[in-house]
Amino acid sequence: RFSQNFRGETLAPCCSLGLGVGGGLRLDVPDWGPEFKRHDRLPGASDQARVSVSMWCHRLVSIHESGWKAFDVTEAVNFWQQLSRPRQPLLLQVSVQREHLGPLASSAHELVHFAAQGPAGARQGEPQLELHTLDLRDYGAQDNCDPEAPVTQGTRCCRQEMYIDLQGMKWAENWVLEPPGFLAYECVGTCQQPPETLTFKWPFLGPRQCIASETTSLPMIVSVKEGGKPRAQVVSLPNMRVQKCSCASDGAPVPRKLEP
Amino acid sequence: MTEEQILGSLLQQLHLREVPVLGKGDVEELVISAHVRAQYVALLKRSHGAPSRGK
Repeated sequence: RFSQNFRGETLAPCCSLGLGVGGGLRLDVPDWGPEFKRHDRLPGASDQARVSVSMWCHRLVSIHESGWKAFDVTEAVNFWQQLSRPRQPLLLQVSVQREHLGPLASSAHELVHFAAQGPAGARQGEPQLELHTLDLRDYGAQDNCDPEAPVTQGTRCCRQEMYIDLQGMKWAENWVLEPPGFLAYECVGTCQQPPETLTFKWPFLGPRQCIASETTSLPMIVSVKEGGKPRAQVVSLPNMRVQKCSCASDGAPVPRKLEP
Repeated sequence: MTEEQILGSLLQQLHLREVPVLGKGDVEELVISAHVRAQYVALLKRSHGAPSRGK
């Protein structure tokens, strides 16, 4: 929906997403015919307009071209997925600005319109949001690894027990009082990669890797010397224990399953 | 998780540059007060209940 036409109505939930791999917003620029031809071009002035999807992406659009223009809104979709209230509709605000400011800047940007800004009720050329998703049942991680099965190259991403024995560490002697050790867990195994068609369309997506997506802290009681006398002190070490493993691309938010 | 990572995190939290040297005698005369124990248990309970989002 366009900001100026925003009526505040709620969209019906469209689908249950496992993982937003990519999102594309397609906007239709209709052919305005003679109006473009009447546009007086200043020498050196730009005949392009900058179309922005507020805060997420932008691209240049020639005022002489019509047809569908695609904008990569993957980041917006991913951000929307991470929101605590995913039922809220995803709102993308589109604006058209001058390509560059200055004495030669033309008012070309004022000529760019989108089909959805046409007569009310016209269904043709309405904005389209494409969501490319993966099913987490196949592409996500499993919970804990099977302790009976050895981890091989084919093991699907899972959380494996790993005990850290603090008592066995020389530097911890007479210093770390509690705990004697702890279950840290680690993420092992591999993740299924998205189909090649998607990696071609969104090349910035790195390979999906098995990573620790949720961690907890580890409290400890240590002995510190103050004024030559030992004193027990509590300290909390962040991100020491893995709570959950997930499959995610480098730099991308960890996918989360949404309620329908 | 490596031994170095745990040690590094511990030194960072305590604002120390190196591992303090404590003898066996230091530990033997040390008494962990009820207050310190209660603080430790409270943190343990909290860490089990509230996972933090990773990167």
